[in-house]
Amino acid sequence: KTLTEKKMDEAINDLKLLLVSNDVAMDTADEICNKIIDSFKGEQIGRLTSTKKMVFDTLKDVITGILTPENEVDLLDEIKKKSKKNEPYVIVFIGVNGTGKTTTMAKIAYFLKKNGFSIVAAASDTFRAAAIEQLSYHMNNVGIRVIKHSYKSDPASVAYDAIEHAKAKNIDVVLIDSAGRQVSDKNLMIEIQKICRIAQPDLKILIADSLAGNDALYQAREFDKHVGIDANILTKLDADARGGAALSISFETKKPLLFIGVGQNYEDLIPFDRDFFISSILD
Amino acid sequence: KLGRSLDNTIRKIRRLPQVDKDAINALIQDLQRALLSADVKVELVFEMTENIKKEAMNTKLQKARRKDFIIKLIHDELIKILGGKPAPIRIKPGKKNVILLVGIQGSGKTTTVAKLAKYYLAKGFKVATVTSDTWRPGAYEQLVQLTEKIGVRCFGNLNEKNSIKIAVKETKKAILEAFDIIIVDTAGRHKEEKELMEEMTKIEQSLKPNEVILVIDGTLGQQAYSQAEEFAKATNLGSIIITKLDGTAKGGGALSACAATGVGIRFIGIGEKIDEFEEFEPIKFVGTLLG
Ligand SMILES: Nc1nc2c(ncn2[C@@H]2O[C@H](COP(=O)(O)OP(=O)(O)OP(=O)(O)O)[C@@H](O)[C@H]2O)c(=O)[nH]1
Ligand SMILES: Nc1nc2c(ncn2[C@@H]2O[C@H](COP(=O)(O)OP(=O)(O)OP(=O)(O)O)[C@@H](O)[C@H]2O)c(=O)[nH]1
Ligand SMILES: [Mg+2]
Ligand SMILES: [Mg+2]
Repeated sequence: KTLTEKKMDEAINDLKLLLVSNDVAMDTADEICNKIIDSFKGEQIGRLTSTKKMVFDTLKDVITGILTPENEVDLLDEIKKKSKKNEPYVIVFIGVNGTGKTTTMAKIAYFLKKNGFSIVAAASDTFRAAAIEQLSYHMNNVGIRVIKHSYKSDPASVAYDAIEHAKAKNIDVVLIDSAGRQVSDKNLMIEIQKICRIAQPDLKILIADSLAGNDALYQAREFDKHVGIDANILTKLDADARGGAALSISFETKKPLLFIGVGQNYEDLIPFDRDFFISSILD
Repeated sequence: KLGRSLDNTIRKIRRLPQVDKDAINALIQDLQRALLSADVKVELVFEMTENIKKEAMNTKLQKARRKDFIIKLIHDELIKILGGKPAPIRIKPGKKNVILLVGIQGSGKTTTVAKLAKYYLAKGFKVATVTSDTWRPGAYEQLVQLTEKIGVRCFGNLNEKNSIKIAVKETKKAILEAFDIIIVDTAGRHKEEKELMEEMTKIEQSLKPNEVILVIDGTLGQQAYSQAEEFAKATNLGSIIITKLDGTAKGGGALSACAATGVGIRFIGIGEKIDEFEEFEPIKFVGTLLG
């Protein structure tokens, strides 16, 4: 290997470890590094150029590319469009156990209500202990009606009822909470497919825990494969999570990262700031 | 989980006619990749593999050529990090025995309190649970619903907002009703929430539990080490329980947590149901890991 090739290998290896230590999934770190290597193919690396600096400049472009989706989603705008057609805008919250789906749904409800929209909630987690009580407490705080059935009832029918209710009462938004599920559980993946088939949501949002390591990638991959993810929200960024999961999930789904959760209160939901994120991960 | 990624490394070792210096270097690279893909902390991965590499390189090449020797090195290094099997929690019959569960938001504490209750119930103890989570909506209802299925009492007070007071008062009530073991649930918290970390310290000081257990989500990545470290600083951490190992999570965060705190893993959660709970067997775990 030439000296420059060796220097490139070293810089790339260091970069890969930096990405992984910032919670970027191994496979995603590989892809990022391959993109950087490809961008240098055939280029003359001058003897006076710092290999490391070249790698990091290219990294910024690669990361920006990953975090720039094919189509941006302006949530308020999308809801207004549907509201003009007198149809409710339906959102489903999807993710593995404990990532913050129910809490994030409450934060979104609070945000949308502040922006003047009418909302109804569907308690489609009919499985977990006190899931319906937890959602009801939150929705009561925000001032939103919850459509609920009994535990063990069909989650898809709760969603259906909420949508019918929204149509009848001319409500702008339907928010559908779903039970946490492991992507390796075939039956639960069939269940979420059914909920989405019945609800025909305008937006399927993946709620992922920013503290997750490589699993964030598998979550994004499997949910995208089974139901198709339209947008992502990353939670618990206040826990000193480095945010690498943002890259893994964005790379996998190619969909916009809409918000990040930075705490347990309703206001702790902020729009994802791409430039701020890039500058902090490159730090 | 962690096993599946190491499995390939081990298979490669087994397929080699003999192991020389180049092969050792290649194996170390594979091992590093397997551990990193399983969410083990970067620094820890390098520390572990450096130890293995040193041992492998320094040993008489004749002996080092034996692949089972390399496998034993990896096995021993993993066991060293996981620690041996922790001795069972000392339950003093006729005395109050309190177990306190702590951990990050959403890690599975409340669910695990119920699983632990069932585990001790099956061993013939009189078990009760207490919820001191005054923050999360429905936390009390959640523990009640989980424990009523197995006929276990749940103590709580929806009118008390002070977690320390509720932990102490409700635990006292349970002791007066002659329960042998009282398992206490707490609200989720992470190391950046300084006030909540202090509250946890105060809860432990007031309860003086037999053991404090840190509940860790099986998906926890590179943050596992520093988060566990902070929990161990704020409490007399006794052991760890890893949850959600029934999914795609590889559980490497658990390795990091053990290294950071020096405590062992007692149980693992392998599902949402109350019986999806197993004692952690480090030798068996590493044995299955290395085939
Ligand atoms: N610190 C912090 N905690 C959060 C955040 N988002 C959610 N949480 C907490 O995470 C815990 C789990 O939240 P839930 O909303 O119950 O999560 P879930 O995905 O609905 O859980 P399941 O329905 O059981 O799968 C709760 O204690 C929340 O308060 C966040 O951005 N920061
Ligand atoms: N698949 C699976 N899910 C689990 C396991 N343990 C807990 N869960 C689920 O993880 C989610 C969170 O569990 P909780 O018990 O509410 O977690 P927690 O730590 O008490 O959450 P907070 O009180 O909000 O901090 C729920 O959906 C549980 O059913 C497990 O071993 N496997
Ligand atoms: Mg929920
Ligand atoms: Mg809880």
